[in-house]
Parts: sequence; structure tokens; C-alpha cells
Amino acid sequence: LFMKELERIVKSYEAYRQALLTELDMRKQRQQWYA
Amino acid sequence: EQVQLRNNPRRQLKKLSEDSLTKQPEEVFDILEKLGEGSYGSVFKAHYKETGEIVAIKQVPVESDLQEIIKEISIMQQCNSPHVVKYYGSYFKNSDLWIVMEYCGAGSVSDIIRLRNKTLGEDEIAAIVQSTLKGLEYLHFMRKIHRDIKAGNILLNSEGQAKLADFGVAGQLTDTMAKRNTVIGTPFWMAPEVIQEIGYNCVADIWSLGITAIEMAEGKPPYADIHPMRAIFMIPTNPPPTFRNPDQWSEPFRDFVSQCLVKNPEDRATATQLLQHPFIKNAKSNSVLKALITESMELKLKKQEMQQREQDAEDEENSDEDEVDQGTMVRASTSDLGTVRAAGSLGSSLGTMIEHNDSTLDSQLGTMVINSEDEEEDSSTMKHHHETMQPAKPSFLQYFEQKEKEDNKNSDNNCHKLPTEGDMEVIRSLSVEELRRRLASLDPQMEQEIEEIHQRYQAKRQPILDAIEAKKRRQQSF
Repeated sequence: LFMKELERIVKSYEAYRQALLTELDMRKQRQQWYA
Repeated sequence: EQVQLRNNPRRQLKKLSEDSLTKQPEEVFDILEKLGEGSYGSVFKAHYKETGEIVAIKQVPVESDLQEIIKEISIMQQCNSPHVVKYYGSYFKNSDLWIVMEYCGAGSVSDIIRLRNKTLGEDEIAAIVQSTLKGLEYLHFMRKIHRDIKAGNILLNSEGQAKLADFGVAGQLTDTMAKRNTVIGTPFWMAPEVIQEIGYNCVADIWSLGITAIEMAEGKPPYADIHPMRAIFMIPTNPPPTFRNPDQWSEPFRDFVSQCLVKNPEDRATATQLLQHPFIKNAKSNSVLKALITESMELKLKKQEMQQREQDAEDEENSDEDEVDQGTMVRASTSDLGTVRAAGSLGSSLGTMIEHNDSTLDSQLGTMVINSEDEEEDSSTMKHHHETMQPAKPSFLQYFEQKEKEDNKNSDNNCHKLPTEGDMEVIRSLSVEELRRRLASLDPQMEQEIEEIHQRYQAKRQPILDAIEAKKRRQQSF
């Protein structure tokens, strides 16, 4: 159970990290496009 | 018998003379230069005046964990193998303990990789792994586990003979305690069963050796780019790691690594079995390491000279505003074939003889020592570490907590809980700065969260463990 919960947490953070990275990347691209 | 034969030591300094041991250490040795930082203190190269031999002296502040140091000394003392660094004697000097050991001129394998800025070729790896396996075979034969096998803890002497070093976390198995269950080692090199704390034995070192082989070939162990916390979670759940570019390596080498990296320890090969593996059987002699050692020693010398020059220049600069050549350190020659550039930050993976401490990954690659073993030692049978007062944290968390304290002194410690769907939507409305800030604080948050759930589980587990312990005690009294 502990491992399952651990997995849930890690996956959830992983998804969030990915979303943050994607958003940052998009902002960067947008900035470059405007530039 | 075979193991002992294989480990028949050559004639060399056995230990310090009685006379030497009664004198002050500075009367007995001339300290020549600092070799680096070990796991507990600084390591120096020294000249043993009585015989003219060169030795290594580890100076450990007495306020450090003496128990661990004594354990390290005791393990080295009990070993007599050309593949294990020898212990000659120790001294107390002011507030330091001086531990006199065998000197390995070429330094650690990770030093060599870092100095040359190049990973190793298969022939070189095979020769090093062969010696290492002989050292492990001997150690395991003596019922000892090293528990921290990695390139940073394999030293080479000037003849290219590899020796196991840094027994700071090594453990002794007794007959009744066939499996230990203390999480110990260095995260990326740790065997799945060690991480899972389900008890482990000598073959845990074999897993670490497999990881070390990859480290020598690729410059860093698998998952080294990932936060160690996540790596620790991934190692037991993922299939065994493999090479990044398997096609780059020969079939025997790949097969050797795959035999080391078998997840089920019961199915994992032993050191003795692996010594018969074609990759090892066909290994060339240590002379294959000569070029590499010469090059690395030359680079080390150049580096020292450069540092000296820089130091001199700096001193001069203090009185003059002259510009000084602050050029980068030695660059590895570019003529070498297809070797991967070693991760610059990885080399000094805290073990024996770190050259400089300038890396970011260093702090993450340190050796983890968790759960004091004192309580294990006094028991005749294997047992789980039973906590007395404080609830236990997952062993690895204590390590990360400590690391975090060191690393994140400036962190802004904002406490988000587990990211939710809402968080994902909010992302779009955040400023770039805020996005970056959130990204940076993600790891500490995750670790905190994991710690909380572990505390919760531990609270549930503890009464059960207590009941088991009570029952055991009752049975013993009958």
C-alpha cells in the first residue's frame, strides 16, 4: 500500500512537472515568435 | 582455498613497526600532498620514513562518527587480499585520528574518468572488473559486504591493479544473520532489495558492480540525471537498467552486465560465478590500463601545477591588478575514439579521494548511511530495526532531509500539497517566474509529501512490529 501511494505521489508530481515544463517551453516559443 | 589462492598477497608492507606506532605520526611520516577528501576526512600521500614506502593517510576528526571509522578499520584489518586496500595502523594526533593505509597511485576509477574526461573502453573495464570481482569474491568469502561499490571506491595502483576501498559502510554477516536490512550505499548504485529493505546479502555488491560497469562505460550510472528520490523509487519497480546505446557494446559485455543486474537476488550470479564469465575470462592483463594510468597521472600533475600557478597568480593579484590566465583546467585529448564525455559533475562521487568539490551532482551521489546498525549488531538473528522513541522515517528520507537542509538553505519553502487538476489549469495564468519557482520547489515538496505518508504508515505499522517483538521475547523466555 505504501508503495502504491508512493507511486501515486511520484506520478502526480511527474505529471505536474511535465505540465510546468511544457508551459515554460510554450512561453519561450511564443516569446521567440514575437521577437 | 581457490579464493585464498587467488588472493595470495605479494610481499609488501604488512603493518607499521611497533617502534613507529609509539612515536608521533609526524616523526614517522612526511606528508607529501593532499590527495583529496574521503568519506570522513582528508586523505594525504605520505612517505614512511622507516622503509621509504609511500602510504595514504586518512585524517579523520575525532568528533566524526568514530563507530563507523572503527568498523572501517576493523574490516580492513581483517582483510588480506591484493584486491582490498590494506590497513597499516593508526594514530591519535590532537583531535584527529590518522589511519595509515595502502597508497594507490592512480587514484579511484572515477578520478581517472574525470581527469581524462573520457569514459573507459571495454578492455579497460574488463581488467578493472576482473580485479574488483576478485576483491569481492574474497570479501564475500570472508562474509563481508562492501555495500558501496562504485567507480569512486575502486582504486588503482600504478600497476593497474584494482582494489576495493572505503569500507565506511561495509557490513559483516554472521551465520545467524544471513541477510542484513539496513539501507546503505549510494542511491544510484543500490540494489533493489537494499532499497526495499527486505534484507540483502553479498550479491547486493554484484548489482552495484553491474551499475559500476555501466558507470565506467557511460560516465555515469543509470538514472544519474534523475532526482535520487525518484531513482530510488524507480530502481525496484523498473526492469533492470541497460546501456543507453546497447549496440555500442559487445555481446559478452552486455551479457555480463545483465547477469549482474538481475533483480531477484536469488537469481543473481555470485562473484565466483562471474569470474568465469567470458567477458572476464577473456580480460586482458592489467597492462591494458598502463596508458590510461600514465595519462591520468600526467593530467593530475599538470592540474596540480596549474592550480599552483593559479594560486601564485592570485597571491600576486592581491598586490597587483595584473590579469592572470584563469584558463580552464586540462582538456582531454580529442584524438580518442568514440568515447562519451564523462559528466563533469559526476566524477567526485563522494567516496575516496575527491579532487574538488565543485559539482552539483556530488551532493546527490553521496553515500547513504541509514539506520544505525548498533541495534542489529547486538542481535544474534536478523531483525528489523525496531525504533524506540521516534517514529522511523523511510531510511532514504533521512538522507534526503539532511541533504535538503544542506542544499536548500535558501529555498522558499512554500507548501503546496499534491498537485491537483486545479493546479494544472492555473499554470496558464502564472508568470514565467512563478512557473520556474514552482518547478524548482517541486522536489522538496514531493519529498515532504512522501515523508508525511511514510510517517502515517509507520504509525500504523509500529503497533504490529511491537506486538511481533513482544511475542518473540515471550517465546524466548519459554
